[in-house]
Amino acid sequence: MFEARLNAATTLKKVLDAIKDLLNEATFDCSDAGIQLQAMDNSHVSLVSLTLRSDGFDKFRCDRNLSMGMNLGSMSKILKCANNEDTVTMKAQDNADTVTFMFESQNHEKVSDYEMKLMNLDQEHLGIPETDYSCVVRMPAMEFARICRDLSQFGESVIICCTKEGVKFSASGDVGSANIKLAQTSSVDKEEEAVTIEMQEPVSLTFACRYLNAFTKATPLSNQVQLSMSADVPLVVEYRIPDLGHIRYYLAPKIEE
Amino acid sequence: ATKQGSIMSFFTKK
Repeated sequence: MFEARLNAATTLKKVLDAIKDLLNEATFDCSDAGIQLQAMDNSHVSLVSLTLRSDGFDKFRCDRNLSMGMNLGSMSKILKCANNEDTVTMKAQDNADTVTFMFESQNHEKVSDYEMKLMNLDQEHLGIPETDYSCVVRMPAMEFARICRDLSQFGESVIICCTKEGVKFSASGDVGSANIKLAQTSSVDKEEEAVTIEMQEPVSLTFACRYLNAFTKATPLSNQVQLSMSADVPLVVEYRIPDLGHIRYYLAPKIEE
Repeated sequence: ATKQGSIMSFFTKK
């Protein structure tokens, strides 16, 4: 028996919004530790890794490890039927071929349930090596989303260049070129507004705008985003989900031909 | 010119 409850459906809606543009379907691996999802986008350029810890749920029970393959388009249709404040419970029997989403209104007067067919997906789990990154940048998630959106007007690629002075995002194309520099903040009233840079070695890497923009769909989950970079390895874009877990996106850099 | 690499070339299959 698997049962996981969140007191506000809005969190699950935001999680789904953060992955459904990159992935058509994905396997949710459930264990007593929580829910894990790892999947590559169709083009195998990026990888999404989602962790929702069991202690972050308002109720969590998982008697036997369970892998639930879900069509994210179908899941999205179902979650649209929940109000943001509804309690949401996911339930499945052991070895079931369906999962049930139950929504309950705050006043307990409306209860809906939606049963969704599960899919058998070929899972290809990749081992992600522990890496000491040359540069780790933390910045407001909204700022990162804005930069990705603005720069994608100028080119298909963004060059991220990080030194101890700051981080520079650049794009160029037919229109011309654009550069956005962010310095490390000296003092801020609110921690979520800070830009911080931990640098061992400067890096300059090129990434596809399209994927960076897709990652920023996770912005509503977190005030801050963390970018981890080293030469010639994938960028990690991490959004922490308060009290629940995190979503990490790995993006292969573009390389000189 | 730059070309896009695959994420699979960086991570090992489990």
